[in-house]
Amino acid sequence: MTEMEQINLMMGGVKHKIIVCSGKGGVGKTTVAVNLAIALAIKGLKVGILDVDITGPNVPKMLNLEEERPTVKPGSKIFNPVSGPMLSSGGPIKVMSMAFLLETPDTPVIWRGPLKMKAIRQFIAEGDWGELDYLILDLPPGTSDETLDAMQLVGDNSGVVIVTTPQEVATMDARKTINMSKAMKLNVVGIIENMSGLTVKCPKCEEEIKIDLFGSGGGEKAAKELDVPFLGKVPIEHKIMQQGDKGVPFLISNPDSVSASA
Amino acid sequence: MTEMEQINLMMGGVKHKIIVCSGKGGVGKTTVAVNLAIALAIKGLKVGILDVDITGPNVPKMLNLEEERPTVKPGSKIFNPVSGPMLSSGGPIKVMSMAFLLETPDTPVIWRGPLKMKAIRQFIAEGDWGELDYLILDLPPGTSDETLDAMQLVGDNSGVVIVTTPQEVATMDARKTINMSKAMKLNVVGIIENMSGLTVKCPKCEEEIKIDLFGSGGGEKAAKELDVPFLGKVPIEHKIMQQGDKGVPFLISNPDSVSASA
Ligand SMILES: Nc1ncnc2c1ncn2[C@@H]1O[C@H](COP(=O)(O)OP(=O)(O)O)[C@@H](O)[C@H]1O
Ligand SMILES: Nc1ncnc2c1ncn2[C@@H]1O[C@H](COP(=O)(O)OP(=O)(O)O)[C@@H](O)[C@H]1O
Ligand SMILES: [Zn+2]
Repeated sequence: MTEMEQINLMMGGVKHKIIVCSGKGGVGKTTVAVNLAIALAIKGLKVGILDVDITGPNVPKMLNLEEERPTVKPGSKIFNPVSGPMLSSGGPIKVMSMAFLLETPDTPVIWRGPLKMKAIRQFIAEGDWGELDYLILDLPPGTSDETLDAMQLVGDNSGVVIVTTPQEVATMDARKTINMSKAMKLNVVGIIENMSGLTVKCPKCEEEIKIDLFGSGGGEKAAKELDVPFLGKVPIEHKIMQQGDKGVPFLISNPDSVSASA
Repeated sequence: MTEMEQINLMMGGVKHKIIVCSGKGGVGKTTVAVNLAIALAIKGLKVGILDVDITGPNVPKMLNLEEERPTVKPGSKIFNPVSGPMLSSGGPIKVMSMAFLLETPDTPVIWRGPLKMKAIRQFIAEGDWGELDYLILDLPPGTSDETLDAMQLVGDNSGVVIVTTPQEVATMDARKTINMSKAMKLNVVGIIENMSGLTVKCPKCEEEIKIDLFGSGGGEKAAKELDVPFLGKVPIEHKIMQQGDKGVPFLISNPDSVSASA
């Protein structure tokens, strides 16, 4: 069996694949990917997350799974993804990441393209993902090896969600990624504008102060110009940052908030 | 002449090389690289910037050079880097970036490792960098191809500046990059903690409100634990974001401010 046949076999039980990418780093891709997976799992769907950022894997940390390890089935090379939070009858979120394979969290992965590609293919071809409604792929920044691999491997019934912050340096990288998705004939689900505006309450006089810290509207403008759906804005909230570091993603504790609807 | 001999020849006039990297994206690497170059140029030193982020090149935008193009010397493959702002008798900052070679700013660079490596080597081997006191290399996130190439090509009299934001997801990627620099036997100049705290003035009662938006102290803690110098904190300032998008880097208009001393 060729590797591609193996990949198609192991992906056979996955109904939809969603690629979360951005072009620029630090805009909130992992935060969105993890929260998207949780929102779907809360509804009772079977969900998996594949961390495709081989040299900067952050998914396990954001789900408080840093100490977990995938298990390998005896006598075979097939592994079981790590079981993440169990949020409904749909079962635990299944997670695979390079972070699970590092000796220490400080160990750098100094790999060039071919080794990264091999790892991504193995995570898909040798993982027992089973029956999933959604597999979310969290991509690293850039339009190079990992992004190319992920976009080539997902095949049909997949979509791309682009995350950006409002600044022009972020939207210009997001536009490159949208054009790449179109060139790869993938369905662009839409753009999310993250870190869009900050509201602070004055501790003295209780005035609500709106700060356009990173500007606002850049993502919406890019969506209009490139003719892709605009999925909404997520404000900067201190809670989102805190919970990312603690491994309790934002959505679990505040499902009804405005950010959750994005 | 081999490529490496050519690289050593063209780098012959460069006294010091500084690699600015971070592991995680969106932490302010390009902002720090551009401001560092400007601070050195203001002192009368000869400075160049090489944008090593091949698929997400942001240096020209932050220096308002998006419309410029490098020129090629007639009958040879040697090119002249673009001349950036002229801040003193040291001459204009010399700049080279993939952004200068794109048809449109929205054109994605869909290249794998080997092509990226070829481009980086050409930017160094075929650029007429001439006499420089400092060449600043602005790296993409991650510890893969571009980072490996840049660290292997700089050779002696070079140093690495690591940029991080205070969050744990950022410092954990920064630590990987520090360990990579040490493994490559490079001199780690130190860590800069960027976006460390935000101060806002209430428009109603003039109260100064300090917000730990992304936390604070993460970079300093990593510096102590990994035994590398801590170069200081740069707060979140709306001016820094605005000027990054307009191409007027922060330092030029506010040289004396606290951020400039980092
Ligand atoms: N809307 C938001 N408000 C506040 N902090 C956020 C928000 N979105 C993301 N963050 C924080 O910003 C940092 C970068 O987010 P991350 O998801 O790691 O970005 P990426 O995956 O694009 O590199 C993290 O510390 C995260 O907690
Ligand atoms: N201290 C700061 N305060 C406010 N905005 C900042 C600060 N540092 C960087 N930025 C903004 O954050 C964004 C990301 O910075 P950038 O230098 O592009 O990061 P990187 O090169 O690590 O991807 C840019 O829009 C920049 O203007
Ligand atoms: Zn007030």
